[in-house]
Amino acid sequence: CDLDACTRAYDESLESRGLAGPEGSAAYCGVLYDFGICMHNIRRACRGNLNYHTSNTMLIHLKTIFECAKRLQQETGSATGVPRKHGRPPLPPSTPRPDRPSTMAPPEAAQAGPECSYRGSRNLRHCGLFGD
Amino acid sequence: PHLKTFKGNMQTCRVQGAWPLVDNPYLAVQVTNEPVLFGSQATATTKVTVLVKGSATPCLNQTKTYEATADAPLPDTFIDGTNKSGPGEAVTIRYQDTAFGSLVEIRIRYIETTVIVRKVGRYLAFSTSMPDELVSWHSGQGDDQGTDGVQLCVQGCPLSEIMDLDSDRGHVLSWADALAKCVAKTSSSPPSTSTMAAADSNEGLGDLTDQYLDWCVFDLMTTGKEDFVLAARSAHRDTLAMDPGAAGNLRNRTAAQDVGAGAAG
Repeated sequence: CDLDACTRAYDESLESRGLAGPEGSAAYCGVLYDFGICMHNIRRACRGNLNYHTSNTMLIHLKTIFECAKRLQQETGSATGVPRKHGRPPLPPSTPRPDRPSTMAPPEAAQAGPECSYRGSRNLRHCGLFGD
Repeated sequence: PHLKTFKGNMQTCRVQGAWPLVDNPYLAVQVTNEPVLFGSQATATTKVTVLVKGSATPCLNQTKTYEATADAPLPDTFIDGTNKSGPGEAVTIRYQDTAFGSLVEIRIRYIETTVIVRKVGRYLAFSTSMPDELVSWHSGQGDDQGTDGVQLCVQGCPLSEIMDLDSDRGHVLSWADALAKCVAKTSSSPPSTSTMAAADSNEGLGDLTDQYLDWCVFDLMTTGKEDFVLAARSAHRDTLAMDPGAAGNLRNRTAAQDVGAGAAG
């Protein structure tokens, strides 16, 4: 799992676009999309790597909070936003995915205030693993 | 190990090496499984890593990591030495000794989520409950997000990893001997301290039934190690406590128990 390769590419991409770090701009969203492609390409080798999954979650989170889909669409008029350079691998095929449900309580609940109490559904699901 | 998924599917899987059980914006859990015997395909959990992610919520300003390994006592804190974090103790760890081993309960209040890590004998066990919305939301993440989204708790084990309880079990113990040990009323591991005895009396482990009895028999036939009886009992207890509705969904094993009673003498 060569996660370091994607991290290096991310740093280089930041530098080449003259960015210091995360920010709400189309340029930074472009960095995130490049990083996403790299992450997609190593996903199978990294399936069992916790750092990979953490980085991927961060990626999704950053794309969400910076509204990258909307930002890049405005910028380029295309859904994926980033103009492709020659030789760059294409984005992975997009599969239909349900939008985040409007009843999705945890994120809103997590913003709920200093008490940080949960305000969503109390319908709980269980998962367990044991034995050999 | 044996897996009960969020959807209630029950599987026995190889899943050797490191595998993600859960990964959503708030929580990631990964386990590492190793073969229980040389040459055996059956594996058991030797490491559990829990990440309570700090990036997605103001309720936690940094990611808290909990790591348990089978060759050491269960830590009673996160790896940074703390046992709580966030406003109003948004995340807490509670450690408990029991007659059957030790357990750690991680509570994440702002997502109404509980994670239990147990150490029974030489191996670890895991249980979690979390809101339906969180499960169904992260199960929708797909390839367009740059991940193949493996989460054993959500999708179950890949077909290639699923084992058959009858054909893949070992033969260290006979079926009758394994069943007799699994249905026996008493534990072979008496409490060694008053604290443990107190915890034991609170624990109230009931008889093994249903799928959990089948799993216990599989484990004992495969390894001969009676620790797995305790592991099955505590896992059964966690399931009934965290998912009371599961009792009605477990397969009726009355016939097997009758045979077991006969075999036990």
